[in-house]
Amino acid sequence: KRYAIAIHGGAGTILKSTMTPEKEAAYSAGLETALAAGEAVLRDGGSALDAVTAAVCALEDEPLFNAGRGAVFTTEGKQEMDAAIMDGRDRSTGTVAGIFGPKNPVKLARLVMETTPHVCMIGDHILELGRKAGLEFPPRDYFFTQARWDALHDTLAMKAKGQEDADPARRHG
Amino acid sequence: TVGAVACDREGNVAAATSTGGWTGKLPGRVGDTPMPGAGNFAENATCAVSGTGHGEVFIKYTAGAEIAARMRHRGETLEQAARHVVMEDLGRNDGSGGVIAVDAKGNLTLPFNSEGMYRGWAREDGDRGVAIYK
Repeated sequence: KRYAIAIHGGAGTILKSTMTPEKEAAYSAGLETALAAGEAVLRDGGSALDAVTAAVCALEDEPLFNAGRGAVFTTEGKQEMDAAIMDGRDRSTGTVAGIFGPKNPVKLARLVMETTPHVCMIGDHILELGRKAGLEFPPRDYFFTQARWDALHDTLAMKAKGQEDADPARRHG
Repeated sequence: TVGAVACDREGNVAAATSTGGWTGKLPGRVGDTPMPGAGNFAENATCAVSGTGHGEVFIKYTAGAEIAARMRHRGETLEQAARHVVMEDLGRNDGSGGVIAVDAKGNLTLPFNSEGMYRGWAREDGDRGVAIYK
């Protein structure tokens, strides 16, 4: 068998009119970093599970994408994250929803899969398990990006005027 | 939302997805990412899928499981199944966005019905790239 991997950093209305060569280069570099992280695992004979974990961690670390560092804000100005992982060998899967705290939420999802009898967990207990397992929990500011904060206020201002952004992609994660 | 799907040299597949939701979402809103069979799915007999887009629609159409089901019950290829779900089931029902998917033979497909999708792919035979627009 020969290995294969694909990654995404989100889909939507990615306006060419606002995309500059510098931004396009930055996004492409972020994608390349994640692709290389996952492919390195496969090239060394590693598992698909470890490859997707490595690739998604790299994407969560990149503030340009909407996960982990750079996650968007709710109407209350807070960040909530969801993550999932699934193993095609036996359909084992772990997911977390509405959590905030770990540098890499996908690692918390994997902890659910590997250390609990459950599939999906929310709330403080799984965060506690993550701390005990040694996952990294950076300070809140680590996750803040001005671009996401500004996007929230643009959205709230639009809502306050009773307007709704017609762009279907605004409901994209 | 970000995600990855992979097939290793043993022919095992896996999928992982992570998201911050959408800007200005209501507190407590959960999208398709943590719902197995919607935004994230993996099964060696068919495929691994990671989705990104209008989560509520990906949930209602169980996007990941639907792609696997079309392969299992209709004998569709990965490409045919993923394209149908993204362009028809989701695309015609306010489900803008896309998926990345891989099967246990190492076939890849990355269809999307929106203007762009940040994406990358690499295969052992050397085919490799990153792209944003169609």
